[in-house]
Amino acid sequence: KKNNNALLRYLLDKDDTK
Amino acid sequence: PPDIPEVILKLLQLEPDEAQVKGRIVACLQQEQGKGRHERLSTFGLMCKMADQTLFSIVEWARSCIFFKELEVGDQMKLLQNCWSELLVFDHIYRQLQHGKEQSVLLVTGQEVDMSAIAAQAGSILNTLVLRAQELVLHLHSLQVDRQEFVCLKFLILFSLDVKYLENHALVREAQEKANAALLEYTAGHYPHCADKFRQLLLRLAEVRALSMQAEEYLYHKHLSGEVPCNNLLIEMLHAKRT
Repeated sequence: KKNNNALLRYLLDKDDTK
Repeated sequence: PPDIPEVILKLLQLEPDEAQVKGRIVACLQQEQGKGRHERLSTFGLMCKMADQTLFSIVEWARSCIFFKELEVGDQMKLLQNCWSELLVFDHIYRQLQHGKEQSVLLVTGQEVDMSAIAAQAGSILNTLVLRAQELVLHLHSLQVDRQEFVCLKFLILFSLDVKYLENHALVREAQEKANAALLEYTAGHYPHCADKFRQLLLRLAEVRALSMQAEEYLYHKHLSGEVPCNNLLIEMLHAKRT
């Protein structure tokens, strides 16, 4: 579970509403 | 004067707003320092937090980067897992190049730290790493690395061909080739008196890689000793390659 890099995936996937 | 290659012009446009990045990181660290005495981080812990926050900015930059944004998330993750520490080290090195002082280090927060203070307070391994980085800064300074070359080199770090099991290996290769061609064209055109600048720059990039690998090992060792704040991007990236 430690190395599925969830935070990185979230940061790359997230939608920016600018 | 010769043109600047299109790829480099685009990369220059994508450079983050330094003041904005600095402001965000300073605010974050100030929030840390506002915590109660028992929760407050050590100096080393603060440095880790600073690196962690810098990583966030690096990921933001990569996301909007040409070619990178065409990749699927899986490939994006593989590229960043491969080069995150290199990008951090390179970011630090370029900051020192702009800072232009051998005897002090400029942090992303704008704070200046004397090399003598680092020698006195940091352990020997960290001190050695910082000194090696300063050496690299000197080398790059003598090569007269400019901002156009910096953004191109940063891009080359991200689009490393070392990465295996990519879905879209072809796109990564194309990005590498375009960036290499742009850097060659740029250095040859703007520094004709500087023989072989292109190859010299790539040699220094290899040194950045070597230094970042050492830095990662050091950080991992500190993590195993319980000295690195947990549950953050820095720790995640550190673990990503260490199953």
